[in-house]
Amino acid sequence: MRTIAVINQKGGCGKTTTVINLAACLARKNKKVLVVDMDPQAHATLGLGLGLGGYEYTVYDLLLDSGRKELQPGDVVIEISRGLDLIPSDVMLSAAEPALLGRDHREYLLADVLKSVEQRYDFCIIDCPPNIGILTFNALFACSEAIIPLETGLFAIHGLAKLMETIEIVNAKRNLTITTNALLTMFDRRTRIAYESLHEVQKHLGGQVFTAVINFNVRLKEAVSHGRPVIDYAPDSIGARDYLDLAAEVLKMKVKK
Amino acid sequence: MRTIAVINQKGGCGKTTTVINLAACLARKNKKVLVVDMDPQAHATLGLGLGLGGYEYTVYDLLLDSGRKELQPGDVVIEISRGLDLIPSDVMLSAAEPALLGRDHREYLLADVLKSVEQRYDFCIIDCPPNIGILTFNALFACSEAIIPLETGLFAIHGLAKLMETIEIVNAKRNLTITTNALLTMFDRRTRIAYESLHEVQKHLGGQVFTAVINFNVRLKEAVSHGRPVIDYAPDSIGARDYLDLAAEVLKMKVKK
Ligand SMILES: Nc1ncnc2c1ncn2[C@@H]1O[C@H](COP(=O)(O)OP(=O)(O)OP(=O)(O)O)[C@@H](O)[C@H]1O
Ligand SMILES: Nc1ncnc2c1ncn2[C@@H]1O[C@H](COP(=O)(O)OP(=O)(O)OP(=O)(O)O)[C@@H](O)[C@H]1O
Ligand SMILES: [Mg+2]
Ligand SMILES: [Mg+2]
Repeated sequence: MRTIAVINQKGGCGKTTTVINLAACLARKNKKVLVVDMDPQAHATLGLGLGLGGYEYTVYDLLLDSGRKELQPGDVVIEISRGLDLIPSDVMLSAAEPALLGRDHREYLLADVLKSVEQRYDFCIIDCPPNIGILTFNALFACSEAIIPLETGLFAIHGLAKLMETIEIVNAKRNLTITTNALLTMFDRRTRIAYESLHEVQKHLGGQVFTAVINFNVRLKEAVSHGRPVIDYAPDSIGARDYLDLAAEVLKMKVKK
Repeated sequence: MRTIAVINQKGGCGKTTTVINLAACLARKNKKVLVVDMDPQAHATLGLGLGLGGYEYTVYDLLLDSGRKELQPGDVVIEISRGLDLIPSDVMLSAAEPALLGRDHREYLLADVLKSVEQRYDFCIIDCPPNIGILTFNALFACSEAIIPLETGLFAIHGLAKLMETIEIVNAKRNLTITTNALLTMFDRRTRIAYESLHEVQKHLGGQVFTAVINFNVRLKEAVSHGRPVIDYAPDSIGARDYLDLAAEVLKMKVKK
């Protein structure tokens, strides 16, 4: 199983939109995909069509229960569509940070949970909140790859160096290298600032940038309001094409499983 | 002094853009304005032209020092332009949450700091990070008003009820009512989803929505990259007009000082 964390402490850069649509496109290409929603806002859960309270357990129960092993991931996983499953979240997850403070190995809780499902899936895609706290660290200690969505503009590029530093620290602790690539999102080809940002990112990261670019496309926003990935809601849209391109590029990457 | 917190746990909805440009427009209308950057990303600081390390003290020093009273806000305030001052932030601020855990009255630290400057300014505008933690609570316990920037779409509207609940809890604890209004940002008049969102917000909040709407305008993004508010960078732009409209509406509000 390839485990991919989608992270960036900058808010609103397209993390959740990327998780939902990359996962759905990989499932469309006959991969078995698990989405894990590690954001207390629960937007990946909402964007995949689950309203409030439509489910009994969440990732919070798995993380805080993982000491007693009563609850199995299978009890929490929800089937969204063929080849696409979800471990949902809810606002309770914001209580995880204080609850886990001072607990040993608290950054490995998600990695422990995922060990028991790794035979069942080809991919696990993890959505993260807009901050680098215990929830994002759990994603970084569970993943083998990371995608950093970047909208255009100075605010988006500014935090990148700090984020790469954080990933380096995790790499050193885990004694491995998380394959990390930036993904340009909400790209508006009509504006100069978009190309300036692309140039800045390539300068900072060299080859660690996906060739696929996600253009600004209102269909992506509309799809969320209908609780469906864009390849179901608007299969002929630019957004659907862009995320299918991303999925194709992710599949071509040579990474260790 | 009117103290306005700009808050929303949803990332990327225009909090920082609103703080910088509302503050600059109020200063243009001859008000004395203090911006407080309570976000460890320090984007309000960056967007007002201060690069990394161009300043010695930050809001972190004031908050954690406020017990010993050695440091005065005057030592930390930076003059940006006529009538516009800033208390900057940096990434150290992300250490505030663990450092303040368990400390009594930790949510009142900012309120204490601002008491000593309230004679000098007409307005204090506070930028907050995209989560509801100790930093946002400090802003909520120091403010008399709150602005909730909302981009359009389901993700933006979804967290609104929870945010209003949080403000109600603070109102009960402080035994007063924070005057709260939503502000529509990144509004794209060409899309149906924008008007659907406007309708949703008015349904949820009734009259607690600014008449002023901030349209999607790339000049706002470009202004940040030049470290200047949009009324300096592009005075004839839609972004400048919209934030001047917002400033005029804020000035007309009947609120207790
Ligand atoms: N390519 C795109 N084109 C147009 N709108 C987009 C695109 N990608 C995302 N959006 C919209 O931009 C907003 C922010 O995206 P999203 O919520 O996915 O970001 P996020 O990084 O997950 O935010 P948060 O930091 O709050 O978790 C949403 O309203 C979303 O619908
Ligand atoms: N009206 C607008 N038109 C176009 N772009 C905008 C507008 N308002 C904000 N932006 C851009 O959208 C992005 C998000 O805005 P901003 O960073 O101000 O949001 P935020 O809520 O402060 O984000 P965070 O949650 O990370 O603190 C930035 O790139 C900003 O330049
Ligand atoms: Mg998200
Ligand atoms: Mg901000």
